[in-house]
Amino acid sequence: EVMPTLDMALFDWTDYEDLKPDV
Amino acid sequence: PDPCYEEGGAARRCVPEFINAAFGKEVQVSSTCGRPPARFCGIQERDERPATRLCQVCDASEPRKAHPASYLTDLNSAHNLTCWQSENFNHSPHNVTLTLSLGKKFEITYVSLQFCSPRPESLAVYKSMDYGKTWTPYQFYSSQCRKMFNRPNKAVITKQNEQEALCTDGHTDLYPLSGGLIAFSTLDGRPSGKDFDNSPVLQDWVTVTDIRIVFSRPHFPRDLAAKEEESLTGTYYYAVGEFQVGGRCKCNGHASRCVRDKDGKLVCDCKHNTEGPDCDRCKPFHYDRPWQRASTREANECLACNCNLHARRCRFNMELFKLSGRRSGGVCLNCRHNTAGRHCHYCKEGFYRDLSKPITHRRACRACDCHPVGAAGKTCNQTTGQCPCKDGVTGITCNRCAKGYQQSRSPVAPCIKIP
Repeated sequence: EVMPTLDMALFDWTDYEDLKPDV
Repeated sequence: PDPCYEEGGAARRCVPEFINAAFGKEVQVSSTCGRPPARFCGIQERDERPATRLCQVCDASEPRKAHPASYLTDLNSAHNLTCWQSENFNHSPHNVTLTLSLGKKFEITYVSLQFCSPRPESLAVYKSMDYGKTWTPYQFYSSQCRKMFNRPNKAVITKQNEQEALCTDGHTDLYPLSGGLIAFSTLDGRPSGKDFDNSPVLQDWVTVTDIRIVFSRPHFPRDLAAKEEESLTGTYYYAVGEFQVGGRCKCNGHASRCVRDKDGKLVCDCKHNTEGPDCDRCKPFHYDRPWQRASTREANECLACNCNLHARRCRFNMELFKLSGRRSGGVCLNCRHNTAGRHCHYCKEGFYRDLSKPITHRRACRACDCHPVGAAGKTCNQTTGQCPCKDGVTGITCNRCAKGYQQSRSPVAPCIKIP
């Protein structure tokens, strides 16, 4: 079973703004 | 065929031909007769008849009566020996100097002078290895070595003093009055001459860029055997028909000829990945082992650094050379195409080796491309390309949740176990 790739849009960056990648 | 390489392509020692390095070269002289014209008298010996005095005129403005310095190094003809001649002088000692610049380093075997006058009673030979900046004694000739040059007559040369100039009373006889020879052999009597390849001392000893001859003292009447001969002389001069310097253009065994460069300077036509006027250093990017002179047993060619086509420059590291058993000391500089290492032989951090391509391929290293959220770092395994994944994440680049995990909203723990 091939799992879907991580969807960047689903992440909540509210508490991790400094970790947010440029992409 | 190139004498610097075997038929199979292997390098071998090669040397330029043996020549008279003085031939055709200009000699700077401190004195030449003929300006103004002057009368000079030589003594002629014929068979067993008494010596006779023969007087002539030296006139620099008349070619048939001129004795310029160019006659020292022109073509030597037995039928028409042309002679350089100094001005007359009537006191002793009297120094006259000849200076020959070879314009390049040569390794010389002999220096010879054939005289048209009687040979000087005292004479010194000096050499320079730095184009005339400094001079060192090469050989002395005198019937009074100690008095003239403060050296013993015919000192013994051992391995400890092979670079020492000797003084000898040989070749200083008054007779013959004309045509006498002074020949100095640079290696004769020097113990390491038989093992020249392994003697840096003698290799240095025979290396010259310039030769200077100083005629210090002529023979004076007291040296003449008979009183009648005494009356034949009165003024003195030095005259030389042939000044020869036998040797080879110095290329350290890495060239078979010397050529003129674009500035007209004599330089070696270097092979074996060497360069420099005397092939005295390795060409850029050929620093895998230290430069060495070629010997009859080993060409000692300079070897290219092994950078797998990823670098254009390298440097030599003696420590690494010794550690490798004196086989390889090159260190590549500025490895490109995302490679690293002294031979650009592995991938730099953040890249991994694409094993489907040879290491020499410009795309041999591929970016790790670790997922910015799923991977715990940006550096992957340099062989497999596997990025370090966070808990519950999988895939080469850590871009998927593992089986039994699902994506969360937290970028710190992107995959969480399904309840």
